[in-house]
Amino acid sequence: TRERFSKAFEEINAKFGEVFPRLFQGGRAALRLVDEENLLESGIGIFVQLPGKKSLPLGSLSGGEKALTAISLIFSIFLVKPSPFCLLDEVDAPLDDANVDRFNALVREMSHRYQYLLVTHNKRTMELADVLYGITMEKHGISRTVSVKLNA
Amino acid sequence: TRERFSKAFEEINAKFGEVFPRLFQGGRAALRLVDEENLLESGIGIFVQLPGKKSLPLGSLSGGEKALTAISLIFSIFLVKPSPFCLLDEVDAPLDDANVDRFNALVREMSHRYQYLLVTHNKRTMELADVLYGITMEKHGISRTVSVKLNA
Amino acid sequence: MKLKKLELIGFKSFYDKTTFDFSAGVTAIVGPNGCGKSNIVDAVRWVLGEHAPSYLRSKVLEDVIFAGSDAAGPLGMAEVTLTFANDNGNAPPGYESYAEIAITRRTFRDGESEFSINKVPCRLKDIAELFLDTGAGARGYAIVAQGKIGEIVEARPDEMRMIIEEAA
Amino acid sequence: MKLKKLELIGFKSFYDKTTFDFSAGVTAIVGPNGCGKSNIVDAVRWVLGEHAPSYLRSKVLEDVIFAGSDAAGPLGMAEVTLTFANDNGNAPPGYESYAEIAITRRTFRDGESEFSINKVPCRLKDIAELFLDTGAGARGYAIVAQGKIGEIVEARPDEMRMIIEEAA
Ligand SMILES: Nc1ncnc2c1ncn2[C@@H]1O[C@H](COP(=O)(O)OP(=O)(O)OP(=O)(O)O)[C@@H](O)[C@H]1O
Ligand SMILES: Nc1ncnc2c1ncn2[C@@H]1O[C@H](COP(=O)(O)OP(=O)(O)OP(=O)(O)O)[C@@H](O)[C@H]1O
Ligand SMILES: [Mg+2]
Ligand SMILES: [Mg+2]
Repeated sequence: TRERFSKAFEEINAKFGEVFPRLFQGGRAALRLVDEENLLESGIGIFVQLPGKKSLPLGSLSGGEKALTAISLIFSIFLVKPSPFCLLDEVDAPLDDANVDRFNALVREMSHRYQYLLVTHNKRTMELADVLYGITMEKHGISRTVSVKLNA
Repeated sequence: TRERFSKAFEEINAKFGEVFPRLFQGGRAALRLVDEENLLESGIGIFVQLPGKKSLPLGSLSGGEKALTAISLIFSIFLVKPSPFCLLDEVDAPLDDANVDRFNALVREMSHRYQYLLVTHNKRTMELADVLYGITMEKHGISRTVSVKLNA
Repeated sequence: MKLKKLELIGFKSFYDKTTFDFSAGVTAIVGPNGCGKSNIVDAVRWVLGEHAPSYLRSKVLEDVIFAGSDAAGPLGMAEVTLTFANDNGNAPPGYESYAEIAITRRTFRDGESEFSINKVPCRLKDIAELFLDTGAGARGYAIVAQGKIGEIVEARPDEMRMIIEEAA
Repeated sequence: MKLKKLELIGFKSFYDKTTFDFSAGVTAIVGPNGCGKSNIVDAVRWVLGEHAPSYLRSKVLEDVIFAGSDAAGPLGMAEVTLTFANDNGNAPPGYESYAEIAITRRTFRDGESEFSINKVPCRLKDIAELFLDTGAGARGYAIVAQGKIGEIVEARPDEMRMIIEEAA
């Protein structure tokens, strides 16, 4: 399992280094072993540097920057070890329009190989969908599906 | 202080009972003393019933329902004991368009007496503002203000 | 494996039997606040074996059964079925020859849960094993609940290790 | 009391002196992700006396001083001034005769903080007392940080009691 872990770690780290700068249009990102000597037990830290900024602790990232960093990491793991589907509940809520567009472009590209289920209130994200399910509670307290037409 | 507390409690509870149904277009809301006998030390619980739904524990409210319930409570407290200003950072993010409009209508009404500072990404909320401050980081990592024109 | 269908009945606000057919690409789920979108996410995590009420925004497991509303009285049972098509070959061990894999979970007011795979009763452990190391388990990296997107970035180094190990 | 002006210099991403003039009604603060909007909210809580780094998204208090970027090196000081107009009469006790009340907080890399009211040095306690029972203190009900709107609904009964007591 030592080989399996270190292979997965290297591959995810490499992908993270590609996906992050694509979503942020620059900057760098990496996973680092906290204790290099002890591959089998060491914890893993996340290091990011936003374009034009100093590398600061993750805690001082903004709400949108944190969400976009998390999306980059989840998608990087997904690229190395895809699961049958990816289900995201309003992850685009903290993003501004430009970042929503970059997120959508990445989802669109990955959706040729993987299945995405996205819960969203964002009209730009809705336009991305191949299938749109509307949920309504016309009858008090009871959820039903309706077909949704996106107005052009 | 016994009289002051019970007066404030009654007034906030009464306002909560008015503001909540206005934002949710129905339903009921109340504050209840956990231990009626012990006015001076008892904790306070929140009870809400959404229109058409059974009264469920607050934990099973949706993201948007929780935010709107919290806004109703904060504004109710504000109506009883206004502070010099109210500063809200993207509280409209979880709300759908209809709830954003209802939130904005309430803010507009209260803004005749109180000052509101709203951080937002929502264009509908921007239209509500009397003054709009844009923040930009054109110089890497350095924040500056710019004047913002809202496109018609 | 590809996600093919989700069927809910009596689960949270889904009183009537409701079916979602999934195809390749992107499926968006939309609707007003409180209409039941996140309840669908809870249903997926529940059928995949989620056993802690707090991860399902509930106090006790029975809270997932339709509790009643102005339109209908409470139900006594909740049932969710998630069906996967086994088309692209990476079927879980032991299921290579099946064209589809349908996972079902049913619970009653007394708290008992019954699981089955392709209508054959099984244990929670069997379901968890199906998705071991694929990230699509109840708490895997492939499902992100509402408001929790920032949490992966705040994970402690030992927690991040577990996430990466799941993908190894 | 009405909020009149906020001035920041060297506070987080506000390297240059930046002034916000507030008028009655609604002021909206807008801009792309990461541009510095929530840093303004942190500045207001900081000048009102917030002393716990975790409430300022920081590890240590010095993290509020501009740490440098591609465009400029780190600074050694952060200063924020919040000015209130005393027009509608409910001035804090002892300040009735002032037309304005300007609260200033300044900190250096060694961690020391200096407070002043209308340029007269004072203690953190004096600032906290100005806003006692008005909800506009550093942790009052009148300031809601990003992502925290749902928390007031999840408060325990004893915490909710403290919130209502503040308004009594
Ligand atoms: N056991 C239950 N029986 C009936 N209704 C339930 C049950 N559990 C939850 N609900 C209802 O489901 C609603 C919440 O639904 P959900 O969280 O899916 O909304 P949502 O569509 O995600 O909304 P938002 O956009 O605000 O996030 C609540 O209003 C609650 O009344
Ligand atoms: N001490 C500091 N020195 C320099 N820059 C800092 C400092 N502390 C924080 N920052 C920067 O401020 C940025 C975060 O700003 P802020 O949280 O205000 O963004 P925001 O406008 O609220 O964005 P969002 O819309 O995503 O919430 C971070 O990118 C960080 O680099
Ligand atoms: Mg939801
Ligand atoms: Mg912010």
